[in-house]
Amino acid sequence: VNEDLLSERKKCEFNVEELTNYLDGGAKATENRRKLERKVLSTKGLIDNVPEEFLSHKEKYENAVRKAVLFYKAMKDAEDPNLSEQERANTTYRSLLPSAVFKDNSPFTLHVAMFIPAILGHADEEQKKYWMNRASKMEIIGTYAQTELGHGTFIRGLETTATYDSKTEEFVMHSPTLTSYKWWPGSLAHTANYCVVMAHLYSQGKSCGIQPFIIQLRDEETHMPLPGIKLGEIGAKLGFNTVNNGFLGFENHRIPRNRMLMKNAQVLKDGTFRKSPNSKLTYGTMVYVRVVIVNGMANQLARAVTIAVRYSAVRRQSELKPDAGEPQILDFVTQQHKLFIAIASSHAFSLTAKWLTRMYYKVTADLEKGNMDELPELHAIACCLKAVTSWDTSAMTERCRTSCGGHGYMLSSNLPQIYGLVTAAVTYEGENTVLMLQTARSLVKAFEQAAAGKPLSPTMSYLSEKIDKK
Amino acid sequence: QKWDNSVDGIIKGFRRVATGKVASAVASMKKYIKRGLGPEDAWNMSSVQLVAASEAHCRAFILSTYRSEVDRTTGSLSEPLRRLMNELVQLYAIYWTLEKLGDLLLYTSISENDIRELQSTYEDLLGRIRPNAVGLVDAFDFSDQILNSTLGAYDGRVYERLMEEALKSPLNAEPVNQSFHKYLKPFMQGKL
Repeated sequence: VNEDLLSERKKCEFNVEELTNYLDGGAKATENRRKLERKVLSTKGLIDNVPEEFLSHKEKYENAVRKAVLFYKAMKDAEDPNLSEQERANTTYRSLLPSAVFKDNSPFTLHVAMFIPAILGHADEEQKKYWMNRASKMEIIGTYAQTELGHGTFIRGLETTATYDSKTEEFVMHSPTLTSYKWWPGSLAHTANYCVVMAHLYSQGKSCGIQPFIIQLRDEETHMPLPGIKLGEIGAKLGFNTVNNGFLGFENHRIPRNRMLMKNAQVLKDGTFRKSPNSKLTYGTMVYVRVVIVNGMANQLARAVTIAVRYSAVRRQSELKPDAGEPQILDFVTQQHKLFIAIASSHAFSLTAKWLTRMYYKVTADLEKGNMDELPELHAIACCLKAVTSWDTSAMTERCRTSCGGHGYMLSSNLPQIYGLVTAAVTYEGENTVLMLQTARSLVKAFEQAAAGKPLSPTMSYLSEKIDKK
Repeated sequence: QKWDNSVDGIIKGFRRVATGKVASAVASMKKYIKRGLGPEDAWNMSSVQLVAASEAHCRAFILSTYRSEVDRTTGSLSEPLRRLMNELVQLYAIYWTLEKLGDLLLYTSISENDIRELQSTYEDLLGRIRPNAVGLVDAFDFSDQILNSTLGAYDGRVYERLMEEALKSPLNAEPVNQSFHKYLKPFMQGKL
């Protein structure tokens, strides 16, 4: 071990293991996480001998699929069946296992992160039973397609149509324009064979809003795209190059009626559309994804600052005092200013994510009982938290990179790849400025309520203080 | 209200900034509506202020949550670690105070003396955290495989790893690349 690092570890004034346990949520959680990581990372063939960056675009994808299969199996084998759901959640809360195996993410990410949650959130009981059985066994690989070439965050602007034909009891899926092509979903290009597609439903000649459909994209044996389905990959990006982002277009492709996911809205055989009792029920999934993003930002920032701080302890440069030799760059106060805020921010985001998770579960439980009182508050705070944490993490990760001088520019430092992963969060799952304006809408409403003497939700209650005093 | 340099005082200050910014954005929208704009256009015209108001609200929220969660969860920790966790909260609060001075000067009673004192406390905090910096990142407990970095491995063999990785470049597999014979040599010898 480098001597400077040895001496730093001797100087440390607190028990490192105690802090690790605190961050994990207890000694048992640390033990479980380490056990899982050890088991998975010791799987033969999972860690590359040849750095991924020296492979071609196509080779990177093929290598990522190979590793995705190994990784999935290793995770399954390493799972401790005796752990409770909460213990399982604690085990993976801080784990960045996928980031270790896939520098640019797994082509299966969307199956777990979006396809399965979409089925759980939108399918009725019968549909859920059938599709979850297949998806959880990986008999099928799915993704979630909402964003189109011409529309992203503005969901009502989506152009893909699903027109119900009551004669055949089918939906006709169609992409009427180039801009209506689905664009961006991970796994979509060459990995997934099923997809939850958000499309504008028309029945009995009337618009019935944006609804979810589960659609088979590829033959289960040959993996060839089905007739009327156009699929492809969208090309190289700043990061996430192994996640297999794709495009998807429909040419009057027909699917049976039961392929519309009907938990929240239904189309009957004759084409009668039954509206969801409350469209707000679907907000839950969106909020959950934002909770995951805030926690992910905390973990990736921790990873970036670990690299930068250790390097800053090893690297010696310049002279603070004449003839005193080159100091560790960590002794420069400007370096401390760049890095220590990243450590504090990672803690701040992690604790905020835990708070947000608790609130999410409370609101979800309330929703099941028909109580939606706290949903707008949760939505408002989740929107701005996703935006501010992803902005701050991008800026601080980039600062970690530049704090390592020229060596931080090397892909082998992994800092550029971490930046690629975190900066994507600024624009995915709701573009940040749009999300900030959604929070602003709640703030303006709360401000007007305060002026009218009405009570405010806890996170905005301070807005009434100044008004009271006035 | 008198400015207070404590973390609680800073949280109050950030909330005043958020309230001030929301009030200002609302006033701006009203002004545009009075001038004849529809509510949607007035919203669009005020949207830069609205985003700033959201950011101020979010910063106040993160800061107060960070503070309250550390208070709530560190009771059973050893004294040195609890102290360090509180120093990080203080560092976070002061960092953002110094970053957002313009807003605080506009909406709170923070003074030049307060700012000088905060700057000095901030520099003092950096010094206090310095001996624990490596310990703090070690505590994140990332294995070398998860860090996947030549610069950040636990043993600090930075320069050795940089060289080992460089040698994996396919260009280093042969001493002379074929492009020399195909392009460079004819070009340099004027035979193109």
